[in-house]
Order: sequence, then structure tokens, then C-alpha cells
Amino acid sequence: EDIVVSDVAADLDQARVTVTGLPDDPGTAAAVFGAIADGGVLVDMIIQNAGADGRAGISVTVPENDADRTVQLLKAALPDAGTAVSCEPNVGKLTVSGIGLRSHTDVGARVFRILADRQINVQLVNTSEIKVSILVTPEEAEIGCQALREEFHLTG
Amino acid sequence: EDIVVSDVAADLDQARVTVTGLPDDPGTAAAVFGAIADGGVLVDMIIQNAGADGRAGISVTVPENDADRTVQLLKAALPDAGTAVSCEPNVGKLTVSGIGLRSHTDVGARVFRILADRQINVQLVNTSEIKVSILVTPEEAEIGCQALREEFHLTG
Ligand SMILES: C[C@@H](O)[C@H](N)C(=O)O
Ligand SMILES: C[C@@H](O)[C@H](N)C(=O)O
Repeated sequence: EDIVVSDVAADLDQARVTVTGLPDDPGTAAAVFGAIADGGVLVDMIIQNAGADGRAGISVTVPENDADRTVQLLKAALPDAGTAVSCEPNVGKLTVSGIGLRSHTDVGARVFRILADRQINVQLVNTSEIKVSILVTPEEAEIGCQALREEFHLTG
Repeated sequence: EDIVVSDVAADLDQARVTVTGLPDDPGTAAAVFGAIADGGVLVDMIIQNAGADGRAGISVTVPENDADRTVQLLKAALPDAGTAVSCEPNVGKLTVSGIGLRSHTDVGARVFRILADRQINVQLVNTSEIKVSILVTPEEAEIGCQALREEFHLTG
């Protein structure tokens, strides 16, 4: 019954860099990722949510050691004064994977409920078919990982 | 050399539902996904970017036929007057997959450059290790899919 989730993992060595106020026009994302690629930084997660009032935000996660360089690369590539770069130098990434995320409506809700019950604030969410990744603090990632492994009977 | 990308696909039957102005506090995501799960709607993508001023936005993609129901479920579950639900009833999802996304800094930049060269606006982005999903209009998804398959020599 609980094979719906097969693994829960915590990655504690990432940083989040966010660019807000980007012009929501064709070519902006190409400029942002061109700058990061030219600098040789390997990004892990890329997140852009729907924009508003012609502006949008893009976040990336990178290895902690690349955070400052990514911030510099982006600041040098920003199109205009309306954009800003911010950095959370130390985040924890929780990744929950399993076929249940695809086929059971309640697995996602259970994941967020477990974190809420421990007063863990969800900073960012990113999914693919059978995986959901959630950014929290590194301490919360360890607590959340343990709690989620117990919820889905993965401990031991 | 171009085995870095193994597939490009377009899904034209999705809708995007976005909730903005959510309190960025523990428990909010659990309430949002609890409401969707109680309604029996299967979400495909979940995206939350970093919040600002104590508020955050969450987008989900659902089958087109579930768009109205998802909007109703979310409107009934919203915590306060500062939140709002919007819906894009017909989006196209482009998914590019391959090991190169993990190991080559320039594959992501190439993907966004190809779309920019065709004046395609990136509405939303979501990644996992070896996949990037990009929301555009359905017409742009068909054009983008063709162009990306050519760029990475996948055309049959
Ligand atoms: C914000 C950015 O993604 C923009 N919409 C683009 O297409 O490049
Ligand atoms: C916005 C929402 O994700 C909130 N931060 C939560 O933890 O539930």
C-alpha cells in the first residue's frame, strides 16, 4: 500500500539564487542561462512561475561553492534596473520519489501535511512525473527527511 | 556529440492554475494540496518559486477538463482576501530530456536560445535532474518541439 513512495532524500549542499523583475519577453531566459553557462556553473533546479504585470522571476539552485559566482554572473547580465538578484546561500533540498506521486492525488498532500505538522516552511517546490523537490532550511531538510521516511515506511 | 538530449515532447492537453498572494507560512501548501486531493484532481506539475513580503505563489498543471473544478476547489480553500486564483485554460508543455541537462552547462542555454530565436515566450519552467519542462502556448509547443528536435538531431 505504501509502495507509492520509494525514496526520500535530503541534499544539504545547495544554494538558491533568485532573479526577480525580469522582463517576461522572449529572449530573457536565454540571456540568463547563457550567462550562467558561459561562467561554467552547473545548475541543479530551474524554477520560473507564471509572471505578472510583464515581469517574472527565475530561481536556480547551484552547489554552495558556486553561489557567489552565480550572483556575479547574473548581476552582470541583468537587462535593466527593474531586476534584482538575491541569494539564499544555504538551503536544504528534500526530494520525495515514487510512482504514487503520479497516480495518487493524496501523496502530495500527505507530504505537505507532514512538513506543516512540524512547522516546516516550504520555500520552493519543483516536480517531475514521479518526484517532488522541496526547498527548506538544511535543519528542516533533515527533520523532514526523517519524518517523511517514517510516514512512508522507508526507515530501517 | 548530441546524445546529450534523448527526447523532446509536447503535451497540448494541459491547463495551468495559479494561486498568488498565499501566506508564506507552514501549513499553506498542505491546505492547497489537501483541497485539490479531496476533489480527486490529479496534478501534473507543481511550481512554487521563492516568495516575497511574506506571500508566495503556487502553480499547478492539470488536465484541461479539470481546470474549472481545480479553480473552484482552490477558491473554496483560500485562506484570506489577499489571495487570488487565475487559470490559463490551454497551455502547451514542452519537455526536453537527456543526460546532458545534468552534465553540460550549455544544454539548458541552447534550449532557451532556440525558443527565443522563434519569439516563443517562456511562461513557466520546472526541472528535474535530466528533464526540463517549459510552459508555452499550444501553438508554440508544436513549433518549439520541432525546432528543438532539429537542434538536437532527433528528427526521424
Ligand atoms: C522570464 C523569461 O522566461 C521570458 N518569459 C522568456 O521567455 O525568456
Ligand atoms: C506557500 C507555502 O508553500 C508555504 N510556505 C507553506 O509552507 O505551506
